[in-house]
Amino acid sequence: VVARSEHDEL
Amino acid sequence: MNIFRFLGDISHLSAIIILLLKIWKSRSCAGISGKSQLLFAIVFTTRYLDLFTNFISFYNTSMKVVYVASSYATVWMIYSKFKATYDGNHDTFRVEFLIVPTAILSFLVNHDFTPLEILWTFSIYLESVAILPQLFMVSKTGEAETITSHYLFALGIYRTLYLFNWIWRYQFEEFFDLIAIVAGLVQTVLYCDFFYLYITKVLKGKKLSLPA
Repeated sequence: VVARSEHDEL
Repeated sequence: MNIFRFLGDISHLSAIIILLLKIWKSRSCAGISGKSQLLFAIVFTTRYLDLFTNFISFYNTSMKVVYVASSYATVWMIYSKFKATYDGNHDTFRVEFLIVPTAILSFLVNHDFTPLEILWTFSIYLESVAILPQLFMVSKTGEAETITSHYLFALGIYRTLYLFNWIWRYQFEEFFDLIAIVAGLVQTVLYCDFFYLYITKVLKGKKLSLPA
């Protein structure tokens, strides 16, 4: 599990 | 998208609509902190700049557009259309104490040192504390209209539901975004006192008032 920054949330 | 995320978005949208309708129908923004609403407009603007660079889904794009547009409409109603009803004397929280530290923190702790990413991070940090001027105003006047309490509850429960969404995503999608999670926890904690008052007073039909 890695931290990601996809920003698919609001 | 899981149920927590969806309910969170619906609750967030409800909060925004409740506030817009409250001001529009009563032709008054009494009891509403213009400063908090200004901060939310900044939050949405800096977070949704990716509307121009990144397409995720029709749902995602339309929600972002609605959030941005309604936040500007709210600010316009408070500072222009119904300016005479705005209770600026009680809206005295110093927003620079929120903007400056969150701006500095977004430069120091982010996923990527790029302009869009720093602005996204800033918006996440700022959102977590943006309600403070409103809560400060409620504590200063010692009361809130029932409709304002409903607005605050819907707005607070939205990030709480997102916490469950993040647990879900960690469990089933192996996804987590520590910046959003920590800020979301802070944001939820800030509402705890209000949640208590809402459940013990407003849901029992009483107006939200604080002991003198």
